Amino acid sequence: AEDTGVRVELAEEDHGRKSTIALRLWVEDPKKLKGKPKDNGAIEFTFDLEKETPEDVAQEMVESGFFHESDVKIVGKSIRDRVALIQWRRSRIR
Amino acid sequence: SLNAQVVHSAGRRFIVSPVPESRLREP
Repeated sequence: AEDTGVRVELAEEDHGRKSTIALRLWVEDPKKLKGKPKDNGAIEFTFDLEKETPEDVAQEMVESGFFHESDVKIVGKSIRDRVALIQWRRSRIR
Repeated sequence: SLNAQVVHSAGRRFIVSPVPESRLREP
């Protein structure tokens, strides 16, 4: 996945059975963001692989004050890249 | 303060926890 400066990883082991998965997102390179991220803590959240889109979560993160509106695309893309990898791995398992 | 929780109006919970130092300075 392209280095967006925003890192997204699994926050739990993925056994491929549940449609929701816990992810953790944090800023590795603040210089790549237009806005100034609030703090560099890791943000943990659950994501529904079937019902939700990465852009939904990115927008909610902006609305919750974690990121500036101008960074919603970078955050969405970072989540999308990780979710794509999870779904690819799951398809390989099946 | 870290380990804070923010619940978005749509109901999603965001839990903020410290990033392990080692992960912050990854190349």
